[in-house]
Amino acid sequence: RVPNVVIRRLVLYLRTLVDMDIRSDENLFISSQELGERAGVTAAQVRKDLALFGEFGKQGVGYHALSLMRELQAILKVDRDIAVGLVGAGELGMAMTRYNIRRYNQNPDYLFRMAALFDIDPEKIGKDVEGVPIFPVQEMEERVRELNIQIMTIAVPAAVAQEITDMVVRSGVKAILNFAPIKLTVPSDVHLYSADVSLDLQQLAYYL
Amino acid sequence: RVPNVVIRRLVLYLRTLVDMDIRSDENLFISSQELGERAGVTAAQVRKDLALFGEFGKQGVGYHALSLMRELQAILKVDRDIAVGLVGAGELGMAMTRYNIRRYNQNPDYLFRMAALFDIDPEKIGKDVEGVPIFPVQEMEERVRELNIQIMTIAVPAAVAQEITDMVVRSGVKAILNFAPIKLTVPSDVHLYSADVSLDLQQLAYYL
Ligand SMILES: NC(=O)c1ccc[n+]([C@@H]2O[C@H](COP(=O)([O-])OP(=O)(O)OC[C@H]3O[C@@H](n4cnc5c(N)ncnc54)[C@H](O)[C@@H]3O)[C@@H](O)[C@H]2O)c1
Ligand SMILES: NC(=O)c1ccc[n+]([C@@H]2O[C@H](COP(=O)([O-])OP(=O)(O)OC[C@H]3O[C@@H](n4cnc5c(N)ncnc54)[C@H](O)[C@@H]3O)[C@@H](O)[C@H]2O)c1
Repeated sequence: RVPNVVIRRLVLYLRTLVDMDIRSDENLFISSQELGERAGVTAAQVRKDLALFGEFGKQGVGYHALSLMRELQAILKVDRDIAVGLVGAGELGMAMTRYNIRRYNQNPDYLFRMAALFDIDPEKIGKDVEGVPIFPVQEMEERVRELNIQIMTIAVPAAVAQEITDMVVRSGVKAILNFAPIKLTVPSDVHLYSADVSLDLQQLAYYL
Repeated sequence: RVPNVVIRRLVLYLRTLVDMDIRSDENLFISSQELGERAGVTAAQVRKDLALFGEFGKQGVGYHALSLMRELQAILKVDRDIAVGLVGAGELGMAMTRYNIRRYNQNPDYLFRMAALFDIDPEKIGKDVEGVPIFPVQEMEERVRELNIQIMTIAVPAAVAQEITDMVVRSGVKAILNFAPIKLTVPSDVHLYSADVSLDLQQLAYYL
């Protein structure tokens, strides 16, 4: 199992390449030095990370940018559509959903498709967000199967987050992005990542 | 200047210690091995990072957990209140603001205090979020000075994000947390961090 911090760096390398908009340039090469500078790591770290997955670059020439991008997309499994669900169509959930829909519609390399939202509020159930339906949370298991949802985002209040996570696990989803500010427990075959805006604030505080 | 990726790891070490709720245990020691495992990095990486800032641990004994936590708070400058502002009191802005207020009220180690929101919508200006006022964006410069706002969060639509960022820089703020999905340019003495939920999704996709 490759450590999570390595995967996080690969995601940054891919993002760096996508941001450079290299899609049109067949002849562009990029050195580990340049890729490292843009991603905030050393050139040696770039070479060490990529070497875990195969031989991509040539000594002295660097990496063929377009091929490296395709390789990273394949490693990170973003070379195909991934259906994403979200529980808790509140303020955070709605903002995240609209953001994802916009990115998906604008960028061909962005492959996270919002498939469904889930909530318990009768005012919200039966509505949709730019075409993405809001289902009752009781229908989670059947909708996950029907829509092949592979990642579920948790945007419910902390008090119900563990109970909702257990439902998500029972429905067969193996990857969870959690926003609720509590420590969740999941079985060892489920991958959980807890996002937290305060980490970003703490990082900025250092530079004051 | 310490590289950003090192600061990001220090934030994780601090968060790990805060999450272990060690505040009450004067006699707790933690090894670089255990701290590394909880934070997702190698023991050697922990030692290398901490050594940049001084001698904290003893060979074979580990780090005194409470002292290490205080040292990290001092390094990351979170041993004092930091006033945070936010521009764009929309769905994301409101969710982030309420989240920060709740964390600040619940946890004595959480030192980011929401001081003010800014917006252009007449329906929102003059209101407040749990006591935090929403000011017109034209008043930013004077309110930043009056409230000593040190970090500004950007939660406006991408189309106006650069224009708003320029206003924030003119008002004297040196640290910006950006959520708008565009590349912003800031002067070299301003530190900018762009959060992006799609990075979290891409990291999870690897494990599917
Ligand atoms: N990690 C971060 O950086 C961060 C930032 C902002 C908010 N948050 C967290 O995100 C969560 C959502 O915040 P918000 O501001 O959108 O709250 P909100 O109250 O606006 O939304 C919560 C939604 O969850 C729904 N809900 C409640 N119980 C449910 C259940 N049992 N099953 C299904 N749906 C249920 C509600 O109907 C509502 O639509 C909170 O836990 C908050 O602390 C985290
Ligand atoms: N990075 C991420 O992961 C992520 C996730 C969700 C949303 N977003 C982004 O966050 C931003 C906000 O999203 P939202 O869903 O809250 O949008 P929203 O439309 O609900 O809120 C935008 C707010 O900005 C205000 N505003 C508009 N122009 C302004 C100006 N010139 N000065 C001051 N305020 C102004 C509006 O009045 C509104 O209150 C968008 O750019 C969106 O793409 C990013």
